[in-house]
Amino acid sequence: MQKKIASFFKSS
Amino acid sequence: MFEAKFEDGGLFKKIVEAIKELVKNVNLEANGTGISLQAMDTSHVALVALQLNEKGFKKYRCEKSLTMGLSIENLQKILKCSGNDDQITLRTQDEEPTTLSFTFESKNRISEFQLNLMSLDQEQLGVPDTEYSSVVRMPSNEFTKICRELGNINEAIGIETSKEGIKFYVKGDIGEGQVSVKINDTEKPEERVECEVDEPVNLSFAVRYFNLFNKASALSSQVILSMSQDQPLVIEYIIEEMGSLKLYLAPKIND
Repeated sequence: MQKKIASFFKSS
Repeated sequence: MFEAKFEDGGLFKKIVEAIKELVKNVNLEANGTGISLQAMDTSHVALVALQLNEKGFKKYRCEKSLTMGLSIENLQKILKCSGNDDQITLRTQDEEPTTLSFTFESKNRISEFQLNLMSLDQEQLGVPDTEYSSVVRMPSNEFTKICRELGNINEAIGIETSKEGIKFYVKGDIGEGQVSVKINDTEKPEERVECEVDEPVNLSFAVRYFNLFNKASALSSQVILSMSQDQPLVIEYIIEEMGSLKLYLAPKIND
């Protein structure tokens, strides 16, 4: 399953 | 007042060429230290990050931090009016610019263009400084070739690191394959393969993002892959004397 990049980096 | 002059305008064109398939509209940030850009691709699986340091420019001035929203497609149309050997200057007068001016200079002609800017409220992601457990440095055209070839066999590519080197592998409907790149300490820096593996990783990625991003191999003969298990991989192209262009790609996790 392809993860989303935002699930790894907090939005600043 | 902001002004940034690329000695080698072709470099700026290569950077835009490398990201144009991944990101549509971006906020170009300018401040006293240089220019940066950070944008997710349309599917939010990848993040493109550009950092250009003011020392790398022939001329650089930025009195107040600026955010300039622009369409990459429209930026490309303007840049197509420049020659690869031109010096390119970006300039704005106002504090809240609505246009970004471009000057293309070559021996026998000078051109001026203005690109209309947009206001984009894009979320910026905080990328934490990470100690990666595997860092591989290899020739960029070798990495490009492997991604293109294995991408023909399967849309997902596996990457496994060990002390001996890095292995790329695919398992598709038609069959499977693997390419192991060995470490070498050749004195030709552009052909060197180095692996720092504290912890081996075994990760899977959608190879289409690599193939879209690998146009950036025109920027540097080497590429740096930084990985940790179950974390986004970072593909980094060092831009000599100026900074770097990075792609952060989220892994595919087996359910």
